Amino acid sequence: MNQKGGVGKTTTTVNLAAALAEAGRSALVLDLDPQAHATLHLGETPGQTETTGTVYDMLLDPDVDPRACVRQVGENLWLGASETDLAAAEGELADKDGRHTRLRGAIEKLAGAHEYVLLDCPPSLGLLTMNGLVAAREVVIPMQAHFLALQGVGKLLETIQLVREQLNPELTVAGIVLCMHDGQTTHAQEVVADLEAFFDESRGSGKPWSNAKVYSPPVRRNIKLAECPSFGQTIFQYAPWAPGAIDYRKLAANVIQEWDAQ
Amino acid sequence: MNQKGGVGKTTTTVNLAAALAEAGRSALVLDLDPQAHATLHLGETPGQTETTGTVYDMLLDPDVDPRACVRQVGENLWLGASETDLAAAEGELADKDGRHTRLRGAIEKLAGAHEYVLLDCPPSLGLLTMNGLVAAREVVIPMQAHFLALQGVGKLLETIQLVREQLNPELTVAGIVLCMHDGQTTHAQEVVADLEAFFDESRGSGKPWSNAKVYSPPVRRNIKLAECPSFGQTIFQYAPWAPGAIDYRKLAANVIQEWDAQ
Ligand SMILES: Nc1ncnc2c1ncn2[C@@H]1O[C@H](COP(=O)(O)OP(=O)(O)OP(=O)(O)O)[C@@H](O)[C@H]1O
Ligand SMILES: Nc1ncnc2c1ncn2[C@@H]1O[C@H](COP(=O)(O)OP(=O)(O)OP(=O)(O)O)[C@@H](O)[C@H]1O
Ligand SMILES: [Mg+2]
Ligand SMILES: [Mg+2]
Repeated sequence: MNQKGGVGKTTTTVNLAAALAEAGRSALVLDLDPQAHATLHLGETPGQTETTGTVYDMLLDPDVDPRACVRQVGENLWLGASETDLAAAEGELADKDGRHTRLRGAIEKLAGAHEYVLLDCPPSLGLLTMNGLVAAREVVIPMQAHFLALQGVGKLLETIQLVREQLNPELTVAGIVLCMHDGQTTHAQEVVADLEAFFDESRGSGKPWSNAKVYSPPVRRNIKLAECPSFGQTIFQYAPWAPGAIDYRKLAANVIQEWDAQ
Repeated sequence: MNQKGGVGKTTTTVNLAAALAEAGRSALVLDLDPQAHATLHLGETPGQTETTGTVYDMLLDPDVDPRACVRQVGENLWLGASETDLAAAEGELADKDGRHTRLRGAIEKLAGAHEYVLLDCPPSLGLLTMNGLVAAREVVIPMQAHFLALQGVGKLLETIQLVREQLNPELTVAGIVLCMHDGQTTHAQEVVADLEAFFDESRGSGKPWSNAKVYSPPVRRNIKLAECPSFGQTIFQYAPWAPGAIDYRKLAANVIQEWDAQ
C-alpha cells in the first residue's frame, strides 16, 4: 500500500504473488481497489468473475462465505476480485459496526488456506485501505525513488502507527519495494540512501518500521511490466525472462527467506 | 486533472505554468492537493507561505480576499498554496452551501488578474477536484501511455460529462498531455494510437471531448523533472535546456497558440 498513486502497488502485488506461486507457495491476491487493476492484470473481467461474490461482498455481507469469493487464476495463484460496486463500499461501510475489521473477519474465515495473502490497496487512506491495514500483518510500501515520493511516505508511516495503536497491534512495516527504478541516476541513489539511513536510525525504536528495510533488488523500469496487464497476464506468463520478471522473482525469493524465518 | 495518481499532474501544472510565464504570459497555479506538491515544487513551504490565506481559505472562508491568498513566485508566475488543513476541507465542505462552487467564486474575485489559471488537482474525484472541475473552462489530462492508465480515462470522461450537465456547462476537455513518455516502445505507440482514434471518432459528437486531442510534444521521461522539485525549482530554473524543459516549452507554445485562437 501507498496512498500515492501510480507507484507500483498493483504491479508489485500481482507479480510478487505470481513469483511466490511459481516458487511453489500458495498466494492469494485480494483486490481492494475499485479500479480493479489487479483483477484485470490477472485476466479477470471485473463484475464477471465466476464466483459467488467478490471483495465487495467480503466487506459488506457478513453471511457470505469468503471462500466462494476467491478463485484460482494460476498454479498456486488465487484472486479475490474487485468490481465497480467496491467504489460504493466506503460510503456504505461508513456507518456500520466493525467497519474497519470487515476484511480481517473475512480473511480469518479463509482459515489459512493460503500461505501468502497479498492485499492490493487503492491510492488513498480511506476505509478500503484501512480494512487492509487492520487485516494485515505486514505492510509493503512500493514507491519510486523520487523526491516527491519521499514526501508521502512520512504520512503513510504516521497512519500505520495510528492503526497499530488503535486497531491492529500486530501491524509492522516489512519495508519498501523500489519500483520503476533507474539505479543509474544520482537522484535515485540519494533517495535510496535517505530511506536506508532513516530505517537504520529506527532500529530498536519500537516503531512499526523498526525492522523495516529497502528490499532487494529494486524493480527496474521494464516496458514488459506495463504491457502484460493488457493481456491479463503476469510477467511470468508474458515474458518470464524479462528484467521485470527476473527482479520480481529475486524479490520473492528474498521475501520467502525472510518470512519463512519469522 | 486525473484521478489516477502519479501520472504527472503536478509536474505538468507547474512546468507548463512556468513555460507560459517564460513566454511572457501571467500564470497562476492553484494547488488544490493537500499533498501540496505543487507548493513544494515552486519553492514554498506548505503552511508557511507569506500570504493572508491559502487555497483552504479560498474554499472555506467566504470573506477572505483571494488576492491575499496568492503570491508571486517568479516572473509572471503566481501560486495559491496548499497546506495540511486542505485535507480537512473535503469533510468540512461536505454539508455546506455551494460546496461545489466555492473555488469558482474565489477565482471570479481574482477578476482576470492572470491570463492563465492552472489548477493542480489531487488524485481523486472528491470535493477538491469537483471544485476544480466546476471552476475550470478546460480540462487537461496528464497520463502515461500505458494500458492501465487507459482504464482510468473512461471514468474521468464520464465524470466530466456529469459535471458539464449538472454544474458547469462550459466545461470542455482540452486534451491529453503524455507524461514520462517512452516513444520508442510499441506499447506506448499503440496506446497513443488508441487515444487519437478515440478522439477522432468523437469529433462533432457534442461530447465535452469532441475537440480534444493528444497534445504535442509528449513529455519524455527525464530525471531532471524528478530532481527539480527537491530544490523547489521549476525545470526552467533548474535545467533550462534539459529534454524536460524543451518539451514543456514546446507544449506551452502549442497551448498558447491554441488558446489565443479561441
Ligand atoms: N517496473 C516497471 N516498469 C515499467 N512500467 C511499470 C513498472 N511498474 C509499474 N509500471 C506501470 O506503471 C503504471 C503504474 O503502476 P501500478 O498501476 O502498478 O501503480 P499503482 O500504485 O497500483 O497505481 P494506483 O495508485 O492507480 O493503484 C502502470 O501502467 C504499470 O503498468
Ligand atoms: N517526464 C518525467 N520524467 C521523469 N520523472 C517525472 C516526469 N514527470 C513526472 N515525474 C516524476 O514522477 C512522479 C509523479 O509525478 P507527479 O507528482 O507530477 O504526478 P501527479 O499526477 O501529480 O501525482 P499525484 O497523483 O500524487 O498528485 C514525481 O516524482 C515526478 O517528479
Ligand atoms: Mg493499483
Ligand atoms: Mg500531484
